Amino acid sequence: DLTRRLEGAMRKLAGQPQLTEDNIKEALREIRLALLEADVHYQVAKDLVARVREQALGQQVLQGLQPAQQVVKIVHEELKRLLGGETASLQLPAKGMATVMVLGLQGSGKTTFCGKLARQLQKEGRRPLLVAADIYRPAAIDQLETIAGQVGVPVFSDRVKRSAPQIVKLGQRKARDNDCDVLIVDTAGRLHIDQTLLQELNDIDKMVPMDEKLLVLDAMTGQEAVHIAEQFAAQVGYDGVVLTKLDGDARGGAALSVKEITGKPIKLVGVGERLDDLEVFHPDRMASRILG
Amino acid sequence: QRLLGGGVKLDEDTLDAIEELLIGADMGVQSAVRITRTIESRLRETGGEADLPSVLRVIRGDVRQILSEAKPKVKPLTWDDALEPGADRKKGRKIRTPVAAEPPARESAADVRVVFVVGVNGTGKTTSIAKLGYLLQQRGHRVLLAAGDTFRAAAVEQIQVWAERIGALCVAQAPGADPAAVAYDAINAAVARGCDTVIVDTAGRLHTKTNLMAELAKVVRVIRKLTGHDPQTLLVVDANTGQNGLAQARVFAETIPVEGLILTKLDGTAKGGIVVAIAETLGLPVLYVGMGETVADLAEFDPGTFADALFA
Ligand SMILES: Nc1nc2c(ncn2[C@@H]2O[C@H](COP(=O)(O)OP(=O)(O)OP(=O)(O)O)[C@@H](O)[C@H]2O)c(=O)[nH]1
Ligand SMILES: Nc1nc2c(ncn2[C@@H]2O[C@H](COP(=O)(O)OP(=O)(O)OP(=O)(O)O)[C@@H](O)[C@H]2O)c(=O)[nH]1
Ligand SMILES: [Mg+2]
Ligand SMILES: [Mg+2]
Repeated sequence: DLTRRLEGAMRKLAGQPQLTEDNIKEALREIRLALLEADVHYQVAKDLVARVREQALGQQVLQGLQPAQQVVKIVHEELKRLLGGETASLQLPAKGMATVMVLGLQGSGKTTFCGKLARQLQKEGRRPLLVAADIYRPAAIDQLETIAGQVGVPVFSDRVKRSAPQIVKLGQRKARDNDCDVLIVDTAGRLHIDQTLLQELNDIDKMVPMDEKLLVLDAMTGQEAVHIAEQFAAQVGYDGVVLTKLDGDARGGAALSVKEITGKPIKLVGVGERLDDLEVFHPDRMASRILG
Repeated sequence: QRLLGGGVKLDEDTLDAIEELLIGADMGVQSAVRITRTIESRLRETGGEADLPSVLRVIRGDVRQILSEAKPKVKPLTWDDALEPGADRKKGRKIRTPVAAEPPARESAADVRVVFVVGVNGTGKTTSIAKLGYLLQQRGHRVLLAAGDTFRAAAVEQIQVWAERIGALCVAQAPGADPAAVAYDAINAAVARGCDTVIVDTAGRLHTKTNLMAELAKVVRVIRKLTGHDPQTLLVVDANTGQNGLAQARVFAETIPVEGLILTKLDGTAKGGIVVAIAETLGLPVLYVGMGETVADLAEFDPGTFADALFA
């Protein structure tokens, strides 16, 4: 773990009253290595270490704290701050029909998340309706219909070759007819560089304005996380991030990179394949996880 | 401050650029450090200039070599040595390459080639199976797909649609069925229906879930018992995966004998550099690459092409 790694690097600090450029050099290198191993973006890691160095220099070696622990504490606090300090929640209007669109790369966990979100909102007393707007993937509609059945919420799907925006429009109508108050739109996985499919998301939003657009990102995403998040933010726009598959052992540095570069908060995390496996994002837990 | 090897005559900016390219391609710190530590001597060997293009040329050569020479060096920890992948090769039966020259006569389960596709959730297993089935059929094989994901919503329906699209037979059971039973069924069906290849789909699973990894080992044992040899196991890795890809590969390869990787989603912007660490550390070769969502989007892996694209 990072503290132990830093202890080796900071042996020079034994008996030193202050943290100096020279005696924390090794420690800063270890921190950068740890961040890169955790999939934090190259530039984000560099900037973070520079800020830690600034904060650390000149600090008195605190009583009762090993110098290594002291530096780790600075890093941990900085990570927590970057990850959003407080937990952020979904901003759904209290009255009328709320609309949520779920988007992201192929296989990130969108369809499963739609089911999890429906269950969560249902527990909170809302009446969600799921919309199967993935018109490409084989059996995508079957998948969402099965999930809707498991949660016990209505689903709108279309097998007559309508476009995604048309399906969402019809889904909204069904929601109204069924007295539902949240529309959850599952979309097909797509590349952040596919202009046609990015436009499809915008066309959906134009057809039925979305209160909340959520980017679903796999926690094991590597260096490309920044590029992915930037493109979706620039071409489509989203209000928050859902980080999935956190029940694995991926350190999740992508979370830091995405938050740092796009400023979008991570709102929820997926922690398993069952429809109950959804949790609120905790910046402090994520910080510890990234640091390993 | 520099991460990478000292004593290199390259200037700071060039070193910075190299570091950023290697890390940015998801090659990981270990690979990046190791590669750059030998850069200066390699440059001398090849008579290259101490500039970025020359360095990248050397690195590409290194990467190509690592990837083309990859030979599995990790075995399942509890594997029965009598039936390890090498065993059949000694008897003159080549079961290493996923593409056979001529489909052998299918008189028994022993003659059916079984491809077993595994990996963590959402990496592209089911889609890759459709692509591989399509590729093999184009080469004259008769392929049968086994709907071995009996867990996830509509997983069976998904592979059934693909089987229909590529004109392959598909064997499935009720949802919640034992995946080993599906594989068993499928291999026997292949014998009965004259198919020479069975490709078995499995449910996605995180390598940290010990019970799910044990389930995989059980399915492989059942296949082995029926056919008398190991299936050819392909581990599917998403090119967007960061350093966790190495942990995935290690645990899967320590659970069942893994033949090689399918690296998917290379049509995105990720470079998939994690396969270099996987090749170096575990000796697992990449056998196929997925570059899109249609059946035609699968190619046999070419180390040179991959190395060239790494820093493009
Ligand atoms: N372990 C784990 N698995 C997850 C989680 N979220 C989703 N999955 C699994 O990841 C795989 C992909 O999930 P999907 O919901 O189909 O992903 P998707 O983004 O809708 O995929 P496409 O529609 O093809 O882009 C499935 O096997 C899910 O069960 C999670 O939080 N933890
Ligand atoms: N762009 C791109 N998408 C791919 C590729 N391979 C698979 N996909 C997409 O990734 C998503 C997941 O593919 P699946 O085949 O369902 O993945 P899986 O590993 O079987 O998923 P689980 O069974 O749920 O673990 C689908 O939307 C596929 O179309 C590829 O090479 N490129
Ligand atoms: Mg989906
Ligand atoms: Mg699958």
